Amino acid sequence: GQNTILEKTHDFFQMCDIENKGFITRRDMQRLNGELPLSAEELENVFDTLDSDSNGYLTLNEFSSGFCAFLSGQKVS
Amino acid sequence: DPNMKAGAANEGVLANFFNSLLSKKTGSP
Repeated sequence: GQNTILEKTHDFFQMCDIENKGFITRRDMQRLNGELPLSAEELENVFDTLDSDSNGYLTLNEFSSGFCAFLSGQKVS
Repeated sequence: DPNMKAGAANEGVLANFFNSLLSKKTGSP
């Protein structure tokens, strides 16, 4: 249920925020380049999509809304 | 509509991203 999703969101967030800053930067995202089968450009795209206020920082809140959007029929509106 | 296209592309890339995270998390070490 809900808790599992919350846990997963947190897990994924920490996979990106390896320094435990509480937010994800573009640089953190680019670090995933070697770990995920996504190009630098795609990761940039993901970052821009998730960073809804475009301030250059991805908070857990923004990250989880992106994840929820993905889960709910993979739609981002 | 170019905006619709961009949105669809982002959707795909986001799905790709989260799917990769999911498989990385559940994939065997």
